[in-house]
Amino acid sequence: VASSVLFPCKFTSFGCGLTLSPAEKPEHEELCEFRPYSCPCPGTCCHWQGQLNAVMHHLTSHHRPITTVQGEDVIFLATNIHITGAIDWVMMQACFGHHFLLILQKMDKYEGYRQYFAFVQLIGTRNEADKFNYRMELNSPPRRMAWEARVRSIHEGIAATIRNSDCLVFDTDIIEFFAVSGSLGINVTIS
Amino acid sequence: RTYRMPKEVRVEPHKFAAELIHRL
Repeated sequence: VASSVLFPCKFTSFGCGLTLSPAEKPEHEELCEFRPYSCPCPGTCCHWQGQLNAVMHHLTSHHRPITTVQGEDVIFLATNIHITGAIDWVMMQACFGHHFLLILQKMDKYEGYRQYFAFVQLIGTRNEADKFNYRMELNSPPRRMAWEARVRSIHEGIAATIRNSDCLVFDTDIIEFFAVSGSLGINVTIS
Repeated sequence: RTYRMPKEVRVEPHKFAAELIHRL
């Protein structure tokens, strides 16, 4: 009987008007545009959830200060790149009337082997994020390593991006080619 | 044609909480 009945999306109270079969409901709710946004600040256990227009206020009032720069091109200079443990580096880039989070995360996979993941997220909806691409480049002539991809929305979270390596990924050996005095410069361009 | 050097921003590291690592 249940499979023949349509049930409302669990985010009805946030504005979603869809009704779905039990089989379709979980998948829709995972992607529902009305699902509240989670705190996008990486490396915290923050359980905040709210509407998109409250995210910036939450970030600035409840978390460590995040440096923001204006412009489509920036050099994200991550310092103390060899520090041990699970580490993140975060900054904000403001351009095209939006704010973008630039995130670099390091994970110690096993003794002596570290992986770094770098990517860009829009503080905006998935539809808005679809309009932007980003390019990240490590440069130390004659070597150069670049990654280009669609900007993700903070609505998509970061776990899948890292799990699928859908970002600029490099390891301990690669970083030695590009780091200078323990700092790594990543050229970031949003278009 | 003018070329504007992109601004360089120093970003300090931040240690993760263990809970996040487990979620990943």
